[in-house]
Amino acid sequence: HFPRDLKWMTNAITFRILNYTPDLKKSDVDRAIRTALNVWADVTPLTFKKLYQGNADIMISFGTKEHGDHNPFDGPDGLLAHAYPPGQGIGGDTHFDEDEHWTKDSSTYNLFIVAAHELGHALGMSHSSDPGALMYPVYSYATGYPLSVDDINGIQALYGPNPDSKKVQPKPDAPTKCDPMLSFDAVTELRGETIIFKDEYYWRLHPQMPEPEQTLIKSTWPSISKKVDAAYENPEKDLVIIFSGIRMWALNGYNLVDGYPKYIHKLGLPKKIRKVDAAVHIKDTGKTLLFTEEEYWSYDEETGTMDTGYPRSIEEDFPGMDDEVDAAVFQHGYLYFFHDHLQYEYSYTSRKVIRIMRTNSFLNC
Amino acid sequence: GPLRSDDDDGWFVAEKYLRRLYGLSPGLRGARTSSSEFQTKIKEMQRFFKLKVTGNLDDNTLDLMKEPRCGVPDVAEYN
Repeated sequence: HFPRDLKWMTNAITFRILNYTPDLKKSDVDRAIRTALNVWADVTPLTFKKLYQGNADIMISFGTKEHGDHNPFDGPDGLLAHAYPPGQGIGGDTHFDEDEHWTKDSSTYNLFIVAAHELGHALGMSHSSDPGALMYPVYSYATGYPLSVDDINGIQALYGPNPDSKKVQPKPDAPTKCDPMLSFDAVTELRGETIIFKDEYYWRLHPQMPEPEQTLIKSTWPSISKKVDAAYENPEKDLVIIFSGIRMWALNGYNLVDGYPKYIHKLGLPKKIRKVDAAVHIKDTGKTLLFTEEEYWSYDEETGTMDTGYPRSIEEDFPGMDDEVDAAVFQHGYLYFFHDHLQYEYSYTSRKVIRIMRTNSFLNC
Repeated sequence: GPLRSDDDDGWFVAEKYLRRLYGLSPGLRGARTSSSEFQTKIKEMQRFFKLKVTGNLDDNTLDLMKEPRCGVPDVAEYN
């Protein structure tokens, strides 16, 4: 919130759109602003009435550089928009930088997403440090319901809930890396970095970065599923394969490879397999192991075929790993299995699990 | 004047960012070494974005400063 929890003293708020960006049809701008206001109206008692003349609580306009409030914009990119906290005069007013290109799809910058964020300020919300929150200051495109629990708690602390609350599914807060009960969805290497997928986020571990960096999956790869089941790197082909449900995507570096998604059955998995739990590439053998429930498969990357004699039992071939696998990664000659809040270090030389640690110790917790 | 070097650009970006969004006092330009206020503001920004709090203009910090974003300051009291 802003200092003194600035808020509107009435629930009936008025707004007016003073001018329009030429990037979109007038009706697209109207829709984006109305939909953005509805995001907040859905979870509060607030109502928004559109005015076509005179002074409204929230005056919305597009302008470039110095545009009348001695708070100039900066040309393309950089600062996209700003808004003022509730109050008389400029209070509540919301300005968009006309030097940006405004869109209604995933190309930059989506007007609805920026408007929903700025109107949060116009209602009394300050910035959130949760990367999944709408009130996070850095732009990221995402589909689906825009408010996180953090956003909803914030706005309801000012105005209370919507009396006839429409059941909305807020986005879960970002997982915290040192949660003792933390489990992983998938782990993979990526050109010397380690990527850990959890819920709608991924952590990026880099040898020179002591602090893991957390980012929304959708803000880096808008077109892949927001939840990842498994992932592995094939260093020989410089590809990372990401699995979600019956689909898989390929990354070259951070870039999506054309021609994906493909069905996981292209690897030779039978149709009855609907999800890969974990995947890991063993550099020394050139094999990629795919774990599904209690069994695992072996895929020969060179021939592009599944090895015969599979699936085999995880428990039998990896003594000590008698549970399903959430994620797997091969590092420093050891195979690491992750299940729930534990990670198992498997040694090929002694052919057994030789250490069990907490999953979050992988994130230096 | 002398050609600007890369990290000159970085300083410029950082100074403008911290002045607009973290309340850095104007007029610190030209201090090649980190003035204490400059470092304090970098720490504030690193703390807000859960980066490693060093007070130094490292790559991660500078990368984040270059991300497209909202023009409302992050530091509520600055508002």
